[in-house]
Amino acid sequence: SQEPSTKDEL
Amino acid sequence: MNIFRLAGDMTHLASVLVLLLKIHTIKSCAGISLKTQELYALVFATRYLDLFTDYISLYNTLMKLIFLVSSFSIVWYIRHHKIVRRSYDKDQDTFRHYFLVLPCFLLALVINEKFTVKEIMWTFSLYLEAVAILPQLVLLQRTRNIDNLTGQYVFLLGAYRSLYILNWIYRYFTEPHYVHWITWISGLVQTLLYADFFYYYFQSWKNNVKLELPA
Repeated sequence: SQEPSTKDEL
Repeated sequence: MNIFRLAGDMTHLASVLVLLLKIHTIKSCAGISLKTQELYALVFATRYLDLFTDYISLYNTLMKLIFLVSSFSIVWYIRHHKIVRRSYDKDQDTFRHYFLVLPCFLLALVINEKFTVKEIMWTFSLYLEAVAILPQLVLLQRTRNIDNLTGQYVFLLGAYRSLYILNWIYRYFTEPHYVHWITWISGLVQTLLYADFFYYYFQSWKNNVKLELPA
């Protein structure tokens, strides 16, 4: 589940 | 992706490029803290463990590679380059940065969003990044004349996280359930550590005088 977590941040 | 985050990433990239420019062109790392650079290399190494496992976007992967390669090459330059290493002032860069690593790791073991290796390493990297600038700020107070590139480097490094705070505010209001206290608090602490530097940097810019931090 690609929940929009901060992990998509650098 | 929002404008604040993109601006933040570009500012962060600019800070790295300014530092690489300084070290690579004038072959000098005067005023730069090797300890802060080592801490940053550790931050990226522990934060980007998912580099090859979770693909998010080309941009994300590209930027992670740039930050990893640049931070490790800066450490290599200061430690091993025959000319650059001569300008490293190890007698002044004395902050015991290992004392920052352990507390951040212990804190990450206690306060995290999930007790998994990847999550703990990621949380550790957040806490470590918040304090990674301390050796550099201490060094700046010791080196009397701060050259422009070093001042710009520290300013951009502080500015990028401030832009990230705007990004988190924006995402909080635009994305449901977007709540990440750990990220927000460590990002806020990190930015607050730059507060007095920003003050003196702005003063030197406004009065058009050399940047100097009071001892």
